[in-house]
Amino acid sequence: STIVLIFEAPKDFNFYVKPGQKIRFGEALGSL
Amino acid sequence: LHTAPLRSLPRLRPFHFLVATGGGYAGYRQYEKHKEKQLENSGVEIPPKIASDWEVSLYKSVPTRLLSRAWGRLNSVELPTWLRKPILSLYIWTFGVNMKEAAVEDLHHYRNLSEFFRRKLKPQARPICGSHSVISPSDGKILSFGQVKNCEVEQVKGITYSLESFLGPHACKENPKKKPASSSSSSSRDSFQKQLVTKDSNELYHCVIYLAPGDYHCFHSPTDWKVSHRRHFPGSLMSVNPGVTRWIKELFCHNERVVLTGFWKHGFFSLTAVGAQNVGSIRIYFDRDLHTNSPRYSKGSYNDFSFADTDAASREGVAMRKGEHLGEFNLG
Repeated sequence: STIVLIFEAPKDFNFYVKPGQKIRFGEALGSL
Repeated sequence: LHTAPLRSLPRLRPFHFLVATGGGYAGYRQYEKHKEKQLENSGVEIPPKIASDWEVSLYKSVPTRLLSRAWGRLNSVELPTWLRKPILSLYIWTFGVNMKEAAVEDLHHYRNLSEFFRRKLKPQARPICGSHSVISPSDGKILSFGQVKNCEVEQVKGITYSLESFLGPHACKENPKKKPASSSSSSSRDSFQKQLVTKDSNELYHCVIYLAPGDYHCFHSPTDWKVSHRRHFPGSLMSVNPGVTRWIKELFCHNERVVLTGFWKHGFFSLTAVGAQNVGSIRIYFDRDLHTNSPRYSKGSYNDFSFADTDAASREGVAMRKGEHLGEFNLG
């Protein structure tokens, strides 16, 4: 299964992940 | 061949034919992989090898929905208590499930694999990050993320799909926060993206998370937002593992999926749960009307449901807190 997030955010929104990284529910995805 | 007596000819049985063609195709694929490896080692960037239309059609012709429902029905049969531990242990071993995090560790508690697949975690197993506005809604692997440009969303590196095909036409009525669509947009794709974004100073971002078979398969709210609309696209149930995702362009637009759209503090927000082979059923806890992986559906159709009660202006949808239980994937 897959979950896809698509959202609007200001230009300085940053992701704190890398492609291929394992992630767990509750961990940071991104922020301003 | 002409002179040999018939009985001495090795009778060409279908099995031999299958082995020969299967073996030939496998050998060809190995050779291709070896060639790509050599090119990669010599520093040549290889574009992802994308399936041709006939390969996609061939794959889509496999009755994966029927198989998925059968698989779901099989796994809903109540197992005798003595059989639960061996079967579930095999699944745990095969997919590397960490049972220490499960709310219930005793395998006899789960009457079948479907119940096990819907297992919950101990609350303390997944602390919610308080310092970032967007958290991961589930366990899994990050396939891709970043800005959405020209209305194309990256599926994996080098392969994109159309945002408009994925979300479908605009559902929300003119929302109060939205500014009128800019008349300058050059193409319809551009205006589709522009109409999603409510402020000029904002961009559109995306993130794709792949859940492996052994992962915890419930999902939660990734931020504080209000869900105003649900769109359910019945569709195929092709595998979405990273290898297939790199092979079939627009894979997420082919598969059964449930698109939740709404608003967060910066404007538009959406979460889409995409079904896959054997995991064709998707539940959204506050959406009783949602029925996925039904036997019959018309191609290209979708079902809309609005949670925004237009009368009560304050209730623009279902308010979801960051980390709140939102839904789950089910076998079948």
